[in-house]
Amino acid sequence: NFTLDNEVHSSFIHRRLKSQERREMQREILSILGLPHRPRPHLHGKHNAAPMFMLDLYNAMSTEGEEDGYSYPYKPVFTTQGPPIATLQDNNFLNDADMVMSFVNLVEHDKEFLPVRRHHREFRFDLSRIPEGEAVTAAEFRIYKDFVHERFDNETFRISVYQVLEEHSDRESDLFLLDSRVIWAAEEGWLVFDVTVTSNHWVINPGRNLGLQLALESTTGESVNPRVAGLIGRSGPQNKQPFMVAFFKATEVHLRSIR
Amino acid sequence: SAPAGTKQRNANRSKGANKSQEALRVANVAENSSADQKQACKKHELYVSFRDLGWQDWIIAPEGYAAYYCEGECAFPLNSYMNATNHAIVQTLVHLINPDTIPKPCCAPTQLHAISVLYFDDSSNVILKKYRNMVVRACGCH
Repeated sequence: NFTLDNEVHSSFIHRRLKSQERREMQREILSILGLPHRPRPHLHGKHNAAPMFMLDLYNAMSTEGEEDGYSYPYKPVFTTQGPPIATLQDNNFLNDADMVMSFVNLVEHDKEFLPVRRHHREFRFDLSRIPEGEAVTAAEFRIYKDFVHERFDNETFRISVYQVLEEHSDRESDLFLLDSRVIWAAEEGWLVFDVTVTSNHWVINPGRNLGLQLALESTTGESVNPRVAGLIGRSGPQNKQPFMVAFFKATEVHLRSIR
Repeated sequence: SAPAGTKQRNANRSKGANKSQEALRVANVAENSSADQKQACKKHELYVSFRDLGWQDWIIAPEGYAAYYCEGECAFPLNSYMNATNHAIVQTLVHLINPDTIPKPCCAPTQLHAISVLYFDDSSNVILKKYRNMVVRACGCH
């Protein structure tokens, strides 16, 4: 247990490194990780929804043990937010994946529409930074639905997720329906939509990535504000923000660049 | 090398005596090598700390990992736990005879494990990636 063995767990840098040595060491390790430079994330929310989901997947990999190719000691980092949000299907995707990536929603503010217009939410994810040689094997769009006190227990909504094909300045965007299902007003938890085909399309054609739209309808076909149905948006808690996750398989061997 | 022929029988007789002495010397060396188990090729502990590199702001997990390393002698006789290749065994014997010409085999990893790293990129997207051949599982003589 290396976390208890101070002799082993003590600093692995046993002497003060010169600036050049530190830079060289970091550059070497970054090259192993396949990174051109050290990332500088502008957001530091490890307890946001996407990092926590990814942590669930990481823990699932960590507890598989040596027979699956992962060495101990691995100290699983358990979340404090309740049961894991990764599903059994996610674990199945994980078994085939070399890399998993979650994407933050780039749409800063949810739009509010007049009652006469069609209510919808927009989401955009930047898939342009995916390393070369990685193919999408599965992708999900996840949005959290809270329990809604104000609605009737047996009330239902139809939730639909669309891929935006083309935007117009004078009318609604052209949409392609990806998934549609009925949800209960009393339902609570993560809603998961398969966007594998769409993600593959965006990776191959980054210029066609115009994002997703989500729309809600009542049983009478009336457009409903997603906020009314309990769907968490930008103004909601960080650990319930919508995000996208994609599973990748390497299609080519990664070669380190010549030094 | 094979003996020259019958004309050199007398010479061979003295060469035979030298060979016996040589064989005795080899046997003594072998006995000393087999007794020196502490320095034999094996796995040693090495912990690589991302925290020590100051990377906690972008690497979510792990804080570090046990990489191990291989060190030790690959000397005659190569015991079974040394995971020696047949070539390494032969090279050990040749080194015994010609130590100045042929080096001992190298103690190096024979099996390696992958690790997974969870980290942020510049856009604060989160990446979980498997990196192969990062952890020594077994060492051997090659």
